[in-house]
Amino acid sequence: PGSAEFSIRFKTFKKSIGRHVYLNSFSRSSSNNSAKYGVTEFSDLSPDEFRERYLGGRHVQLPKYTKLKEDTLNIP
Amino acid sequence: LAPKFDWREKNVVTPVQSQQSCGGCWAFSVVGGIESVYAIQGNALEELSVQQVIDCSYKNQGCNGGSTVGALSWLNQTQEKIVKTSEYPFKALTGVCHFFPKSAFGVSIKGYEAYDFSGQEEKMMEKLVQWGPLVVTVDAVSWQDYLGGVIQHHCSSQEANHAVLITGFDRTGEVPYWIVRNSWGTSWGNEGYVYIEIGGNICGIADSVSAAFV
Repeated sequence: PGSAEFSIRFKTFKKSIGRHVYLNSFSRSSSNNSAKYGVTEFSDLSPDEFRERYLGGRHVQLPKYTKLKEDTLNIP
Repeated sequence: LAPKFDWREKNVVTPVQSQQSCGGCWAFSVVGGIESVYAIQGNALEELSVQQVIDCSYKNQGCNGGSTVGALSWLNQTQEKIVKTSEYPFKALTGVCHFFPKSAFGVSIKGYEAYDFSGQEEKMMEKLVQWGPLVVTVDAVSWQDYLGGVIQHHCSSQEANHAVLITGFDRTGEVPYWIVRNSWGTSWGNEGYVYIEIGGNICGIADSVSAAFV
């Protein structure tokens, strides 16, 4: 507490609380298994920091799966 | 198709791991899939080295990111044997690729399949049962704040930035969902797992689906 880093983290944390309210507003009140959003171990990271540290997957365009392939293989 | 299916119930899924601050999700998901397929074939469930794939898969960028299909393609081309985690432990940093004697224990793949199943999640469920746990990519930006429950909003298709492993599905409740193993430790989500609604390609879960064969 008192350090510049603490101040930045605290501001980021407060922003994340606002984000949780928004994310939870989409949950269906009738459904009790809708996703819940709130404080996690990542709440003091900005979305950019989170993306940089934890999201390392790259998108690759793949061919569409077609039933045709299976049908062809099943021909005696 | 059964209304509910989970490979964890067959004891062929290794425990949730933590990638820490290493962007090696692509390696965790691919190695997790191979561990399961190896066990499904009647072998012992072994924890295999994620670090080996991170260090050695030259088509990818180690802890700076990579693609699941790139890793599978490399494993298939090189026939590299993935050794046990105990032999080549996770360090959460990209390192120099270590080589092992040909006689050392390891699991290599015989091939793999990789497709876009968007709009065909029913077929994807069949493939999960047929092939084993599925390696998929997703948009996980909103997962920073995920506590539990079934994700139905707040993520996009065609914008994958993370890789995970689908171990099962559950269609018995009001909202059918995929059961997905993440690699952020057991303190996140549902003891390390996340549930994603089936049917709308939520988070792009059906955009890039792959499985290895051993």
